[in-house]
Amino acid sequence: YSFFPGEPRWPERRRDLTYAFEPRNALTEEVKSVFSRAFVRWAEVIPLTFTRSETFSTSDISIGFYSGEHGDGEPFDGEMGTLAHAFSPPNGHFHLDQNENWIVSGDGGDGRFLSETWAIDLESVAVHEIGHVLGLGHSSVQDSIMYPTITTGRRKVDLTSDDVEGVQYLYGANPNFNGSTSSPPSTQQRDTGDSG
Amino acid sequence: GFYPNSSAVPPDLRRSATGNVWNSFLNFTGCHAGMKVDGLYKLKKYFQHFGYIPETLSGNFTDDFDDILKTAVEMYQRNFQLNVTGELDELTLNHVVIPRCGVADVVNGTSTMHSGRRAYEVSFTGRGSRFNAVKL
Repeated sequence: YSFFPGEPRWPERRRDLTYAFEPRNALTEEVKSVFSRAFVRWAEVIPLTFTRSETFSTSDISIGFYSGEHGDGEPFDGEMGTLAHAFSPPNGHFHLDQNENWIVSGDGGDGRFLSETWAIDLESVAVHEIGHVLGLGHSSVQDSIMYPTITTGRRKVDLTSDDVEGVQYLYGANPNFNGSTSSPPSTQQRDTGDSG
Repeated sequence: GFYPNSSAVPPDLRRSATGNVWNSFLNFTGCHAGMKVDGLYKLKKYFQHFGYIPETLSGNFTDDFDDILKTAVEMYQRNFQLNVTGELDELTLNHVVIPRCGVADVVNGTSTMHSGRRAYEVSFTGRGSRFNAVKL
């Protein structure tokens, strides 16, 4: 795991965060529920809460689907390529590329779905980007949520020990967290890279 | 578009392999330092976007496989635990075209992807008892 330079995080006084959706996207409840599930995955391991708000302009975390240039200097590039991006704390901006085929089923845990379809599992991307919103950078551990790439047809939503260690370094552990995560990465995966 | 599952994506909207905006990079397979290939500047822009080439070097990228690109390729290969060849081999380019997050891997020229604290499991054997500890 890694952090943004300076290890920014949400301050102590802001541990009950709100999130809201870009009203112009007119997202369905089904789509919104994907993000709710993604927030829960992080809330289970750290002492932060995430509550949905209907007030986009004042929420701590703002989620929106956009196409091309959308005002932050980081334009999306159309189908595939860059899927989403999010900013370090306490910015809270979380943007996704409107031009992707997003799968919103949310069935099951990690695994594959039909690989011949060039579609991206929305919850997998949401869990990853929330990691950025919380202050995590990219990880070199291939099975971790914070690994930068995601193969089409892949669903990867379970936090690994690498993700949990990273986010708990920033915020501490949720007192109710029982320590259960998906299988930790192998020693070889952790130790074969250089120190950057 | 939002779809309940992948089979619900209408056939005419299913993406082909050529739909990936980065797939043209596969044409650079085999390129190495010293070569000049049309369009290589686009790959430099890709690496710059993700932090592998500093913003200070922005501007007129050429199609030359120069030291700037070689350094970027080597850092990318290290980050993704590929063989560090400094060349655009098939494995590296197949990885480059995978859809990904837009957040940079490298900030201010320093890769942070390997900066996590490592856990070492050690075992101690005491008098009649054995216990384990994890050192962070």
